[in-house]
Amino acid sequence: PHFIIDVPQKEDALCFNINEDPGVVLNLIRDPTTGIIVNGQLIGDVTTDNDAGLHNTYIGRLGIINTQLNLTLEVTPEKIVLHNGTKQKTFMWLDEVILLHPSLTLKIIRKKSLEVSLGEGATFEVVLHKKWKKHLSHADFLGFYIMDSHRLSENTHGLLGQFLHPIDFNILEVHPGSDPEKPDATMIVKNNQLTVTRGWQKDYTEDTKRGTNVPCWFIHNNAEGLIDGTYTDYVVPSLF
Amino acid sequence: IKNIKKRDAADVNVDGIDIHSMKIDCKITSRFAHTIITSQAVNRANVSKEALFDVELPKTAFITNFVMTIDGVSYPGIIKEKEAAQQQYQKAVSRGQTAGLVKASGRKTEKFSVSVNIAAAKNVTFELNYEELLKRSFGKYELLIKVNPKQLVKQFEIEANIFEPQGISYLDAEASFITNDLLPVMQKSFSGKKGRVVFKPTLDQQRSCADCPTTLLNGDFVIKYDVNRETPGNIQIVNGYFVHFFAPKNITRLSKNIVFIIDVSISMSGRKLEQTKQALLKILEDIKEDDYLNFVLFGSDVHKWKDTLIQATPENLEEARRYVRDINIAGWTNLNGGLLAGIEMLNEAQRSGTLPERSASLIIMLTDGRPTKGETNTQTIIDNVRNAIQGKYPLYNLGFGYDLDYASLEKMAAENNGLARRIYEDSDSDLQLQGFYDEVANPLLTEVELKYPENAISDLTQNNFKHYYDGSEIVVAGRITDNDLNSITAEVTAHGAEDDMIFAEQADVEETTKALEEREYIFGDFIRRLWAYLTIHQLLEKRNAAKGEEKANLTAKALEMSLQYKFVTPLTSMVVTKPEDNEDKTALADKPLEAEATRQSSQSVVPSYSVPATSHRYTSVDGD
Repeated sequence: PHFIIDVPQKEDALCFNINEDPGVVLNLIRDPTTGIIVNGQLIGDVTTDNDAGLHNTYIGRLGIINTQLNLTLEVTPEKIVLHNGTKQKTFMWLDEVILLHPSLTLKIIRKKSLEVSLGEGATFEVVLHKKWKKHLSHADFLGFYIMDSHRLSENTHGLLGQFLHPIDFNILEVHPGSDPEKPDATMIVKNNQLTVTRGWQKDYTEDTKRGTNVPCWFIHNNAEGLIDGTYTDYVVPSLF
Repeated sequence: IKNIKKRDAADVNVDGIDIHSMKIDCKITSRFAHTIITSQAVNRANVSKEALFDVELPKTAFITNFVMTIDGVSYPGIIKEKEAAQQQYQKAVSRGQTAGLVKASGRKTEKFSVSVNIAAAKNVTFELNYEELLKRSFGKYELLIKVNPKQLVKQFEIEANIFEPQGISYLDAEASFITNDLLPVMQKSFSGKKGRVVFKPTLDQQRSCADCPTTLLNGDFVIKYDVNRETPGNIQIVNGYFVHFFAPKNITRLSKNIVFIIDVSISMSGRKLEQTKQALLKILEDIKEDDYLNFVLFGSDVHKWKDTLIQATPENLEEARRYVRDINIAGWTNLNGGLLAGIEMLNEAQRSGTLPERSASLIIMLTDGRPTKGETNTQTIIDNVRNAIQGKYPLYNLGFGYDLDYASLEKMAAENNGLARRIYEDSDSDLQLQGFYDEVANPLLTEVELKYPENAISDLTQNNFKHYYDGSEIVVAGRITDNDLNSITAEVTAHGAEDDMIFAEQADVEETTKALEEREYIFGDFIRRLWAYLTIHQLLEKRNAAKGEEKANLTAKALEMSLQYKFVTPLTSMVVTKPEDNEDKTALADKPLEAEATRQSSQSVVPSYSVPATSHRYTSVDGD
């Protein structure tokens, strides 16, 4: 999957890919103060037997948890399941529904997206990507967007969560890269000097089919040097 | 001026907000301009509506006052120390309220905007005041008014009244949006000491076409003028403060020795390098035969065109043109190496006596990035440059674009009697470069010192200037401490092209005060405010280059004066309280700094990479 990190102080964005095997669960957000956790499980392309090459991976399953309220939300391309203690509610992507729970608001836009608000100041959006019917190799998958993170504490971490705190970087020496449309540059970030590439990634919150190009500095090698530690540090044993 | 409007309203008087007047009233006395923008509106709807007051003012101006009057109740802005205002503001922010009111908006302007909810059938008046000292450039003073009401306004008026004790020699006004039909609407007149410009289009004259609901008033309204100069200088005294304007004419131009230090690192590749070459070629056309020049290029390494400065003979200029055309990109940014090579070249020329005895030496450096090769510590580079120049020649730093440490360039230039200028990435970048060169192309005097009777005056603004350029003006102001002083004598010493010069100027206190007694033109203690404005600007510039205790002292002094004279400077903020839903909300008007300017997404720039629009950008994970 591709990650886009908004850096409002710089009016710019950073992006990177994390390449891991299907099945692996990555921690995206972990806030010990509010008890909010978001994990994403990867899926790959649907492969044929004789296809042994590298494949793209996507977020195939999302777990959104509020440990303090004993709430869990499981989102897959098929359904949305809310666990509230011992109670369980299941919604389908075909539903058009707004659920006003005391500590959570769910808004499903039929076959398109799901907005989850865990109280004021913590709002996420899950975008549903449906495969093209005649496309044999792709599976349905999900996108996850942080719309509002004010409620999350300064202790928040995770592959996305660590970037909810201000991050500073400097771009030096923009110069032509291997692709004439994508110049390279040197980025100074977290005391590391990285070679980065100007490119763009798709944001699907507005247009869930075609997406919108977001120009960003692409960090290579699974974001090594940008993220705290390495991406394997964010692998967790299960979705919940 | 962007007028009051209903947000998102594409047309006039939509949804009930009725703007019935907009007036820009400007009084200029002795180059000091005081502008008041007043706008009045009524909410004719049955429900409350949001009115937006959105104006642009020159970056060189200081806001002095803002008042919002809603249905007879006034809400004045209060100017406070920035830190104190920020604390108040933070409280407001923590309650989820409001944002800053002033933002950098263009090359020459910053934008002030405030919006407020107006109850049904209520009215609002916005009034913004700002002041600036007009700078003389290419022989003219220029007052810029940005006009953009976005809709038709029943009573729209720009009025500027100028009073110059020396007498006005020239006055013109132009607007980028003017049409043949509107030309007669612009009234310009001057006689003796007074000048006047009035622009008062009717509703129909404002229309972009007959019966159109849209306005054609959108663009720059510029007033240009100059004053008579029977003597090289002019001293004016009012209420214990004096100002001395010094701009001698008919002086033989000095030859100049100029070193261009040009960044050719890889980030300059493409259009930036092409524009730089175009500008240099044009500059070479204008360079005089008795001038000396050289080029130093720095990428990863430093290359000199010639080992020493050479005279601008036609043959040498032809060779220089060939050299400029062949400039290529060469790696990283060795800023320190480039600067020191250029400075050493001038030092060596001075030591060996190869340059004309009476000439002006200067350095123009152009860079678009931060140092990445050789010495990269900016403070060390600044120290190296200061130690190498030792005050001998001014250094002008041109910062190309935004991917650079402009504050350091400013500091470096300020320490070396020069200034920094940003070159905006745009289709006219080459013209901006040439324009800067033209400003310094004709030095008339060097080592200019303006002296006044020591025992009778105090709090003098800067009175030593490395160079005086044709078409500019030196301004010095101060306070008179001797109450019994009948006259001020100023002595100006300088090196000219042929001789050392001494200009003497005398002004009778009573006489000049009398000459300025034109009540209708004088807004308060304008010379005192002019002195305060100039002093604060210079303190802030000095502060940029200062360290430790000196910096703290300069900051304290500039802050004290900003508060005393009620100027919104980089050290103060204006707290604006506005009533919203029965609860007062606060917002801050801060002065944006050029050093903190960022690329404007609306600008038509072609950088080597694109900048994202600020909307629809979230931290996210997704796939394609």
